[in-house]
Amino acid sequence: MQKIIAVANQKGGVGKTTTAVNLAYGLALAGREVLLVDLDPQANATSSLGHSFSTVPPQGHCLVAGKPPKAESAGPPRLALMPSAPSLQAVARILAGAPDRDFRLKRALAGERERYDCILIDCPPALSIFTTNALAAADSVLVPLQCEYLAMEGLAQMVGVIRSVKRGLNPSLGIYGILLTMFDADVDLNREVAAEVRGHFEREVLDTVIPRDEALSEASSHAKTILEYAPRSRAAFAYAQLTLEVLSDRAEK
Amino acid sequence: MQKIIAVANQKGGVGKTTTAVNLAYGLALAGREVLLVDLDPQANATSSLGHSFSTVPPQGHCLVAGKPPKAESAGPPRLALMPSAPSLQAVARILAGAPDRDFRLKRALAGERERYDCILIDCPPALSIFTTNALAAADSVLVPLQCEYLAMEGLAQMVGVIRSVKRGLNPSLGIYGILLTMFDADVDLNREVAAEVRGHFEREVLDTVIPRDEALSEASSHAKTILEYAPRSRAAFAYAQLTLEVLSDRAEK
Ligand SMILES: Nc1ncnc2c1ncn2[C@@H]1O[C@H](COP(=O)(O)OP(=O)(O)OP(=O)(O)O)[C@@H](O)[C@H]1O
Ligand SMILES: Nc1ncnc2c1ncn2[C@@H]1O[C@H](COP(=O)(O)OP(=O)(O)OP(=O)(O)O)[C@@H](O)[C@H]1O
Ligand SMILES: [Mg+2]
Ligand SMILES: [Mg+2]
Repeated sequence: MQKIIAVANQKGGVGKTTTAVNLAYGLALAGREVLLVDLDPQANATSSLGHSFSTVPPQGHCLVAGKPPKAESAGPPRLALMPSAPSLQAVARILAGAPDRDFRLKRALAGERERYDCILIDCPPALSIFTTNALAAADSVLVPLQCEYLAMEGLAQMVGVIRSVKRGLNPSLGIYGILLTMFDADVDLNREVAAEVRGHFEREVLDTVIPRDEALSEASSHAKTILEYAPRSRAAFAYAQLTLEVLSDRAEK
Repeated sequence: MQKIIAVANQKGGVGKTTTAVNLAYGLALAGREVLLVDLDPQANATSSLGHSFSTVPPQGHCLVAGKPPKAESAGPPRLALMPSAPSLQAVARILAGAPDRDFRLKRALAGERERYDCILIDCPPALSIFTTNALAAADSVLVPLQCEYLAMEGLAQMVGVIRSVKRGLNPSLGIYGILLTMFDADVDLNREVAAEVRGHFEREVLDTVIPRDEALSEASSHAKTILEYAPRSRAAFAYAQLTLEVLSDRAEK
């Protein structure tokens, strides 16, 4: 299993947070020590696990300053969380001029690699200093992809960004996989996009496909993971399947 | 009708581009001269109108440098487009240190106010220099909101950002309205979130609600607006209704 996985896609609303939270929980359930890093000022991963960002010191400040994170228990056993907060946004401006701005997260996580079996990083939408920090720190990238036309268009851009980070900031970066999300077999466009993406990126597309399932949105509104909220739902089965696929350490694409 | 409207929400995938493109087309259909500014490096508004970003000189460069935009016909009569391209992303770094970085778009559009009845700006997700430029240049903000829990959580953040821009960069900025999108009356969570948002922001929520309708995604994959692609669909009716609501110049909230 890859040690540090960035869950990233510059396209918005494709299921990055939903995937990061539910995969982190799945891996912890399977006995792994997991750290979930919320690198988005929206702090959606933080609130999806029931943590309110007003009470936690925004870990982002120490993190982006290159200090080890103050992770806290996320609730479920073996799952730690580095929470975020809207104030993280201000750090982007502060760091903009720093020469080593892209390596702060890598440095902050260096000491954590030994403490956890897996570190998942939930990235914000758009290509910002947060996403480049995550790509510079990660061993590989999991790219959630909504089976829609505009999201597919952005995939080539995202793959290009990963390749350019691999050439520059992080030569060992790979694509862990492309995860098809919000898939509804009754929607023609979803089927067409899925077929086209598999055609272009056959090796990268993961076997697991996440179906569209409103139980996922309900779960986050109850600050629960899908496996806690609706363990017999189609989405819970899919995220359990994804967890097994990641544990079987699919050869990195 | 407000002259410059930014279509913005830092939450990803809530229908910003879909709203900007279809509202722009609706207003042009109703006889207004409209400019649609694509301020997202993803260039989704550009490709939704069938323009390929590889062939157009990225207008963003001249725009963010404060020069008048080179708008081109978007196709439909009375609709002009300022296209974007992925290369716009690089401009964010170049501008980061400039003292007047937030006012470049405002300056670039100053001369355009007289040429168009309405200028719509499609903003990227996340709060970046592109969104602050749009908020500094706009008269008001239209906030598309998916009726989901995580999107609702972000609304308070977005309203806070608009208020702080109003206090600083642009004292005349107002909230044009909150547009509920991807609404499915059969989904409990959608109804609950819609009711909660109306409770908190009663004056700001627009009367028009955009239903979840796969015809919208299909339309963008055919580089057509909804009114061209599926004029009798529920989504086409909703965007026509939104156009009328905007034309009736609802008092700014
Ligand atoms: N498979 C799914 N089926 C139905 N709804 C889903 C699914 N996955 C995610 N959602 C919902 O869709 C919305 C977007 O998902 P999410 O917030 O995880 O995406 P994101 O890529 O993290 O967004 P952002 O770009 O804003 O960070 C959320 O309201 C979430 O609850
Ligand atoms: N009312 C709707 N019903 C169904 N699908 C929709 C609706 N509105 C938008 N979509 C689809 O949902 C996806 C997200 O919409 P869109 O890209 O317009 O959101 P956005 O806020 O501009 O995203 P981003 O944050 O990446 O800029 C697109 O694939 C679009 O076709
Ligand atoms: Mg997210
Ligand atoms: Mg968009």
